Amino acid sequence: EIGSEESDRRHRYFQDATKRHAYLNSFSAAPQSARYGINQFSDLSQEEFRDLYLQAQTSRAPCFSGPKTVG
Amino acid sequence: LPAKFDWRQKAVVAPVQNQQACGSCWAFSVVGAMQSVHAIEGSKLEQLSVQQVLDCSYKNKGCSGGSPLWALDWLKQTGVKLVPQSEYPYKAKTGICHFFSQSHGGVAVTNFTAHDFSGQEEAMMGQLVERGPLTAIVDAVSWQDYLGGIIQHHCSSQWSNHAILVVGYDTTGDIPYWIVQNSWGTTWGNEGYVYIKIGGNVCGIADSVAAVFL
Repeated sequence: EIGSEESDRRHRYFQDATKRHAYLNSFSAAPQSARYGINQFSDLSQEEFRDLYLQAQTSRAPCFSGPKTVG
Repeated sequence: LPAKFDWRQKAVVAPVQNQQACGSCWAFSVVGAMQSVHAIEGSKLEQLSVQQVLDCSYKNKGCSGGSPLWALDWLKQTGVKLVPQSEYPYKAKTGICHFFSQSHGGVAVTNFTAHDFSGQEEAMMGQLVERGPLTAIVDAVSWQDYLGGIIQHHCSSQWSNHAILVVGYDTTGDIPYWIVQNSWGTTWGNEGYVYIKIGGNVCGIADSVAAVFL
């Protein structure tokens, strides 16, 4: 609902996202470089995004010791 | 090694999935690799049950997170056969594990390899060509805002938090890159895919990489 506390919070996260996009895109000069902007996650806070989507646990693996590949 | 290689062109990569509001990337990554290797070995490409891994892999925490390597270890140790997705559909919620009899058809992991390829991404390319799509874990914090293109910055190594499936690479252009299937639906990124620069272990893509054997 527009004007609700939840709506205001989402609007604030959206504004935060646009600031992030400006920073992230400032590194993207070449045509193939990554582009950052509005997508389905733009009204989530970074904490919400992390809690929902970044839940993989790290498992250390041994260094690869097979034969080197010559390019 | 070929200058470019893409398992999708061999019709052995299943469509991009959407994990929805569930921390199940680790299961999608493992099941994606199994589906592809099964198809590479001559079977029809078939979607296998992510929900079965989510519910039954007791070493992990379902929608609250998990590790692809722990899931692979569980699959190898138990010999559990993954049934088709149609028989055990995805619900984006952790549920009670459904058991199937040993005579029930399915796909089982016989073994897997897991390596740190940091500084050796050419060797990782060789593994991809030789073994099939690879599961990997990455730092995906900046992926919240990703729209497309090749990621070269804003991605750390050794701070992994998201599991993905590496399905190919392309070294023919100015910037060589990995072709990575994500599980956030087709509206995200390049129709569900993300490209990551090869070299420098960008996003930690080479930190913990696994190949499966069926």
